[in-house]
Parts: sequence; structure tokens; C-alpha cells
Amino acid sequence: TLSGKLQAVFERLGQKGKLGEKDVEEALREVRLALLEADVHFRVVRGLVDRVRARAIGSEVLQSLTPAQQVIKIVHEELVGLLGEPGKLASGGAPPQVIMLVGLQGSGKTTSAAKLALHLKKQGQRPLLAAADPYRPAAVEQLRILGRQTEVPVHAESAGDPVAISRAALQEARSNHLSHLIIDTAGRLQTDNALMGELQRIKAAVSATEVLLVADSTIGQEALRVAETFHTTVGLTGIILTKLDGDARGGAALSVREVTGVPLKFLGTGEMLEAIEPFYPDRMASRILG
Amino acid sequence: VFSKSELSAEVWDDLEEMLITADVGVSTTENILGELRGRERKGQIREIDGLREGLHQELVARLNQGISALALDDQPVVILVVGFNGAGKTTTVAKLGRYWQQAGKRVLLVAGDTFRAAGGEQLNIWAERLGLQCIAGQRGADAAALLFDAIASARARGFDVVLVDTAGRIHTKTNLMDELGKMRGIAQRQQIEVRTLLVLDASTGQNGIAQARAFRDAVGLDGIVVTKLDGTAKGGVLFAVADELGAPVRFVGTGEQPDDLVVFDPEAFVTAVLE
Ligand SMILES: Nc1nc2c(ncn2[C@@H]2O[C@H](COP(=O)(O)OP(=O)(O)OP(=O)(O)O)[C@@H](O)[C@H]2O)c(=O)[nH]1
Ligand SMILES: Nc1nc2c(ncn2[C@@H]2O[C@H](COP(=O)(O)OP(=O)(O)OP(=O)(O)O)[C@@H](O)[C@H]2O)c(=O)[nH]1
Ligand SMILES: [Mg+2]
Ligand SMILES: [Mg+2]
Repeated sequence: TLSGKLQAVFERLGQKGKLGEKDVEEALREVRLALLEADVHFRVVRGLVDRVRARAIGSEVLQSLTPAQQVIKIVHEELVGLLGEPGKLASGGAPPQVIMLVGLQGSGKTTSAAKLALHLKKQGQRPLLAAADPYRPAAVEQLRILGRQTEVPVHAESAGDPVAISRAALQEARSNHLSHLIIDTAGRLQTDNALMGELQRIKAAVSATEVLLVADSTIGQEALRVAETFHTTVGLTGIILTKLDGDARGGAALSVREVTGVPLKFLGTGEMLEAIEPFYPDRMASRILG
Repeated sequence: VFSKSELSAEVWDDLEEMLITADVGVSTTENILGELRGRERKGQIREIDGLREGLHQELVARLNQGISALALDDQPVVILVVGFNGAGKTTTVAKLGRYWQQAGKRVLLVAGDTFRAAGGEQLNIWAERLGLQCIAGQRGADAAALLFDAIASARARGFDVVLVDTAGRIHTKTNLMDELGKMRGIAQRQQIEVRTLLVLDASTGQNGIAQARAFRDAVGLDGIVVTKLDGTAKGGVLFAVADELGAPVRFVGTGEQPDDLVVFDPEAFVTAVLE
């Protein structure tokens, strides 16, 4: 673990007498290594290590009886600060709240849409799911099945244009006085200009109040560029990080947060539809540090 | 990096950033750069082109371990397609089915994902579109039992390749990994050759190494298919996976359509990483 490695570093350095600024550098190398191994983006790590260095060369660390613990404490605080407060779903204004789920192929959008619907239903809300992925074979059927499982209505059409489908779903949500419309969109590459344009048109057509990027927690360095492009092209209001029941450290959470400033709103923690949790920055920071 | 005119300290820093942001990982990057710095000190690398060539060679060498043909001579042979949730298994099974059918094999697809909503339907639709035979079960059916029946059917009907789609799973879930071992055991007890292909998303970070190791331990690893390389991710985690597990990358997924599959070419892959 990082704390184990830092203990070893400071034990060795402490044997030669008082600690100096140069000694902190060795500890910072271990911090950098831990963050890169956790898939935090190279440039985000650089910024973080610089901030930790500025604090670690003070007496807080150099004159501490437990310098390793002090460094861990500083790193943990910096991570928590960067991860920010958990975000809540938008509320207020005339119903329905319109939520779009967007992201790369296979990240967990369809599953997360159903999870979000169940979560809202348990809070006494009345959501509608919209199957706006007409491309992937059986995507509509997948959402239909999940809707039946959660007893949430699903707006589905046999074929068509995602913009028209979304508009029709909004119409259905309004005429049934439902509280939330959750739109499941097709996975897409952030470099696919046509499909990114489609997201812009869906958002405009339904005046979406929430656009959530659904990101796989096992994603590596590319998380930064993907999140940045989705944010500048479509405009994000939140992040859902999925598959946290695995053992990926999830450093992407930091990179995405740093580059978009958008809050983490939910975590996907399993394949079951109940497996959705609020985001706790403290726990996420510990997970990333490993 | 390589557009610079001379080998300065800055070049080494830029190289480190390029490799790490390609998901090559810190320790693999340090090993590679260590090798190259050693060669530079001995005078074997003197300028930027030499460095680029040396790096290219180092990377290709790591991918060329354990290369052997994916022997498909037995009849029938079962190919288990496994991997993390959402990696691209079902789509890859469709692509491989089409690939081998075009190569003259008689291919049977097995919709072995009896867990996820519409897991079987998704593969069935691909099979219909591609004119491939597909055996599916009810959602909730035992995947191992389905494989048993598919093998009997394949033998009776003379299929060469039985391509088995499996449910996505997280490699830390022991019961799910045991299920894969059970499926492989069923085929082996039928005196059937089993090959395992791991499907790995190109955008996976360092967790890809743990994934590959766990799947290999549970059900063996005869090859890797790296998917979504049409995205901006470079798939750099493959170098550590190849290095540690000696598992050859067989195919690359380059899109969402059935013909978006190419045979893995280490040279082309490394060239793209260094772009
Ligand atoms: N273990 C685990 N699996 C998850 C989680 N969220 C989603 N999955 C699984 O990940 C896989 C992909 O999920 P989907 O919901 O189909 O992903 P998607 O983003 O809609 O995929 P596309 O529509 O093709 O882009 C499925 O096997 C899901 O069951 C999670 O939090 N934990
Ligand atoms: N761009 C791109 N998308 C791909 C590729 N391979 C698969 N996909 C997409 O990735 C998403 C997930 O593919 P699936 O085949 O459902 O993945 P899976 O591993 O079977 O998922 P689970 O069974 O839920 O674990 C779909 O939207 C596919 O179209 C590829 O090579 N490139
Ligand atoms: Mg989907
Ligand atoms: Mg599948």
C-alpha cells in the first residue's frame, strides 16, 4: 500500500537524522506512482503532486514524528478536495425533470438508466424510461425488460430517430404527469461528430436538465479526453461511475472531475438494479490511493 | 516527441508522458525507457530516429511472445469468449462467427449469456443478420447445461467451430469465475478441445492486467481480442498483459459492425501507439 511504502521511505531517510526537502521528493515519487497505477491522468497527477509538495515541505511533515502518515493525510485531503461534494439530481422547475445518460460504448448506461429509475421510484417519484438507442441489437428490448423488472414504464418505438423518440417520450411523460424522464442513449465515441451532434439535438429537443456521463471505472488515461469532449460538445451536469464492485482503483474519477468540474452524482456497484449508491468523496479518495 | 531534432532530457520526459498516457503503465514504461537509456549510454542510440526505432522494436518484441496458431483443427472446437462487463464480447462473437464462416468453417454460435437482460436476443439478432446458426436458452438457464446441449448438437450436425458468448463478469467474483471453469470442464469431459479468448476494451487502464490474470487462472487464455480500438484509447495495457501472461493478441475490434474485425498486427498497433 502507499502508506506502507511511505513508512519504508521515511524510516530509511529518518535514520540519517533530520528530514529535508530533498527527502520529501522521494516520498512524492511513491505518491506519483500510486496515483498513476490508479489510472489518474498523467497531467492531473503532476498538478496534485505539486500541490502536495508545496504542503509537504513545511514543518507539517519535516518535523513530524510520523511523516509518512502526514504525507498520506495531505494527499488524502487533496484528493477529497478535488473530488468535491457529491452532486444531487436536478430538481425544481416544471416536471418532468429530463435526464440524459451519455457515454462510450458498454459503460453501463442502459443498466444505470434502470437503476436511476428504481432509485427515484423508491423516493416516491414517477419516472419514465425512454429507449433512445435504435442502433444496438436488442437495446430497446434490454430496457423494456429492465422496465418490467422495476415496474417503470418504458417509452419504446420499433425504429426511428433518437431525437424524435426522445420528443415523443417527453410528450408521454407530460401527458401522464410523470416526475422524471430518463433517456438512455446509444454508446458512442467522443470523436464521432455525427453522433455527438445527435446528442446536442436530443438535448435541445427535450431541454434536458441533467446530462450524466456514464463512465466505466476501469477506464484508463483516456477518461480525461473523453470527459472533456463530452462536456464541451454536449454539456454535462454530472457523472455516474460504474462497475465499482470490481477492483479498479477508479482514478478516472479524479481526471474527469479535474477537467470538467462536473460533480460525481452516483456510483454503480453491481449488475443488480438496486446496485446504485451516492458518491462519498472520502471513500473514493481511499480507494484511489489503494 | 519524435519531431524534435535532438536527444535531450526533455525528449525522455515527453516519451514517458506519451507511454503513460497510452496506458502502458508506469513499471512497463520504466522498464522500456531503462532499456533504451542503457543503449543510448553505450552509444547504440545516438539520435532521435534511432530512439524511435529502438522504442518501436522494444514494444513489438513484447507483443510477439507466445505467438502460436489458434489451432482450430479439431472438430468441433469450442471457443469460449469471456471478459469484463461491456467489453464487447457479444459483438465480437458475431464478428468472429462471420470471419470463420467466410474462411470456410461451419460455425455454431451459442448465446451463453443467460443472465443479462436481452443477452441472448442480442446475439440472436446478429446471427439472423449474418446467416449464422445460433443456439440460445431461456434467461436464467444454466449456461453450462446450454453448452453441453450445444456440443451434442454441434457433433450431430457437423459444425467445426462452436463460438460461445458468455455473460460479462467481474474477475473478482469467484463464483462467476468458477462458472467459466465449469463450462470449460464440461467441454473437456466431452473430449472437445476448448480455446478461451479474452475480450478486452482498448480503453481499459491498469485493471486490465488483473482482469487478464484472473480469467487466465480460471479458464485459460489462448488469445485476446482488443475491442474499440477505433476510439482514441491506445490499448497500451496490452504490453504489460503480453509481457506478464505471454498471451497473444489475436484480433482487433475496430467498430460496431460485423466486418469491423481485423487480425492483430503488432507492427501496425505499435505504430499507432507511437503516433
Ligand atoms: N458488475 C457491474 N456490472 C455493471 C454495472 N453497470 C453496468 N454493468 C454491466 O455492464 C454491461 C454493460 O452495461 P450496459 O448497460 O448494457 O452498457 P451500455 O452503456 O448501455 O452499453 P451500450 O448501450 O452498448 O453503449 C452489462 O453487462 C451490465 O450488466 C456495475 O455497476 N457493476
Ligand atoms: N466502437 C466500437 N464499439 C464496439 C466494439 N466492439 C463492441 N462495441 C460496442 O460496445 C458495446 C458493448 O458491446 P457488447 O458486445 O454488448 O459487449 P459485451 O461484452 O457482450 O457486454 P456484456 O455482455 O453486457 O458484458 C456495444 O455498443 C457494441 O456495439 C468496437 O470494436 N468498436
Ligand atoms: Mg445501452
Ligand atoms: Mg454480451
